Amino acid sequence: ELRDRLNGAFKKILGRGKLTERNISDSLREVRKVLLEADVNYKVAKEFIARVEEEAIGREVTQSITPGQEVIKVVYDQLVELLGGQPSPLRPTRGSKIMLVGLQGSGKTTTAGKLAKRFNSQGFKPLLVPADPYRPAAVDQLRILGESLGVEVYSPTKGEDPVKLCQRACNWVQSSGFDLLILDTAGRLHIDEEMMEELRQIKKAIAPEEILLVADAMTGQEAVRVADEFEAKLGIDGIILTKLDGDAQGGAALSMRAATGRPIRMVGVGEKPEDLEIFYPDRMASRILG
Amino acid sequence: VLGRPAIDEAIWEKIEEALMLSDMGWEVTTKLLDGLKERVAQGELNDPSLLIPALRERLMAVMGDGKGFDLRPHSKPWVIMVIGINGTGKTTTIGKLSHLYHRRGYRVLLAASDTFRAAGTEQLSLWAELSGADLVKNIPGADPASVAYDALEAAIGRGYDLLIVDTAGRLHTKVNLMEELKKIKRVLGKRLPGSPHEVLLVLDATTGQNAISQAKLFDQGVGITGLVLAKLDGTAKGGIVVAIKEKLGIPVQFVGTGEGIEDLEVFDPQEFLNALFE
Ligand SMILES: Nc1nc2c(ncn2[C@@H]2O[C@H](COP(=O)(O)OP(=O)(O)OP(=O)(O)O)[C@@H](O)[C@H]2O)c(=O)[nH]1
Ligand SMILES: Nc1nc2c(ncn2[C@@H]2O[C@H](COP(=O)(O)OP(=O)(O)OP(=O)(O)O)[C@@H](O)[C@H]2O)c(=O)[nH]1
Ligand SMILES: [Mg+2]
Ligand SMILES: [Mg+2]
Repeated sequence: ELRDRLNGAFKKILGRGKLTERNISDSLREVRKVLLEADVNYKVAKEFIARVEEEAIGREVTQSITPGQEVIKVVYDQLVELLGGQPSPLRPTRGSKIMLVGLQGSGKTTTAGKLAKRFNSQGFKPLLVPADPYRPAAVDQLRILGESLGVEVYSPTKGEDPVKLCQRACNWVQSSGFDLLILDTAGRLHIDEEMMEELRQIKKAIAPEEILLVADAMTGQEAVRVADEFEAKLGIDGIILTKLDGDAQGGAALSMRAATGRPIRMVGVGEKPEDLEIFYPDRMASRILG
Repeated sequence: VLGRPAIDEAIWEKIEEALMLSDMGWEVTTKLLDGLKERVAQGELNDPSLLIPALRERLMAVMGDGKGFDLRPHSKPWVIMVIGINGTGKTTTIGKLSHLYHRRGYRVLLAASDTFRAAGTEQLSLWAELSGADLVKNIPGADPASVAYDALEAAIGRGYDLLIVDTAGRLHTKVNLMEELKKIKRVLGKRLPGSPHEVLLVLDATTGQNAISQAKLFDQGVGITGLVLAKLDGTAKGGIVVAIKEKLGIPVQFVGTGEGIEDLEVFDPQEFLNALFE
């Protein structure tokens, strides 16, 4: 528990007074260790600690708390700020097009169902578009989800090119009373140039209002690179972190936000359509710090 | 001595960064570095150029002691159970494994024990077709253990060489889902003592330290005989398997290198370390 470890590190400091570079170096090492164990990217953690040090040095330790607590407070506040400060939930407008992208198995198709349920209950009339012709039974998966939610799923022709499918769906939406398009794409590697080009083509064809990177909360050090490349090669508007119902501390959240500056909008907290929540920076900060 | 580069703090930092970025984790990284520093202090290593080979040697000792996955079934039917958290690549790996065995002339039966996830059975059914395997399945919501049981009965009755059981993805922290997994294993073992002969945990190579928790809890629950490290064709190095081998002694049997039916390789520690040190 970070609090105890930092208090331990500070036992050696007699009296109170100011936080100095010397007396906080041990506690900063402890914090760095906690961040790395929580899967925060190595370089992101380094920069973060430097920022914390800058912020902490010279602070007066007030009578009521220990130096360790003061450092924790700085770390926590910096973390919350870096994670976005305030929640920034997904608030689409009528006629919006939401496009889900990400690595294989991150939870895009399931999340598409969750978004459909959420906005359906908010009075939208969503259309789900299964733009993954590659994965065996991917279209079936989204179709079954849609059926269970009473949400329409667009029907691709067998093996239809995703770009053409999206254009077709987009044209159809405008004339048929749907006011929200949720587009599920195939999982792909950020380094697969052909597949990244496919995403660019879809973006060019339908100009989605919201491109969301769906990422696994337990992603390790590579989180920075993945987010970086999706942002650089495609451009993303936000992030959805999935599988937060597990025991992963979720340092990937900090890594991805730090790498792209994009807000983490929502989090997946289970396998059912109702398991979608708004992302709260303060809750995530507490989770990362354990 | 003049002109020989020193092993200084900058070098240690570079090595620490490389190991950390590969997802080996703080504990394993620190242990490896301490080991190297000790050897430097003893005078065994006195040049920076000796550090990486020494590190590689140490890692080879951790990862390379296995005899490699023995692909031959030792009894009939040989039962392989595939487990892991959501989305790691279990169903796809089974398709690849099935193909691997089919190519070697074995008759393979697959059990669609993921009766929970949308189109879980349909997905495996397609892989059965692609790999020349037969499939035992049931309707969505059916008891996964009963599907496994029916499949084992069929495997025994119709003389299949291999039975591979697909299970639903589940988080290791969900006690009731872990109980369901134990039940599947129990039911198999009761019908055919000694089965399942292999329990493979499929890990996503992009996963960070949580993989250790996954391995620990799945091992405690049903016992893991080996790991499949999937999605190693991405940019992640999969260093988590070093931590898992160090702490839990569980070896990597296979590596997934893509989404195609041929994209499965038997684990080669040399290859793995080559990629790690690239
Ligand atoms: N526990 C948990 N499981 C989740 C969550 N989100 C998705 N899943 C599960 O993760 C697995 C993968 O989800 P999919 O929706 O198929 O992932 P995907 O990104 O569409 O996969 P590809 O299309 O193959 O790239 C499934 O078993 C889902 O039920 C979550 O928030 N929590
Ligand atoms: N690039 C790459 N993708 C893979 C690999 N193995 C599996 N995948 C992809 O990962 C995604 C998830 O694979 P699945 O086989 O559905 O995973 P799963 O563990 O069965 O998922 P659940 O049953 O939902 O828990 C699919 O898009 C696969 O094509 C691999 O080795 N490399
Ligand atoms: Mg999908
Ligand atoms: Mg599966």
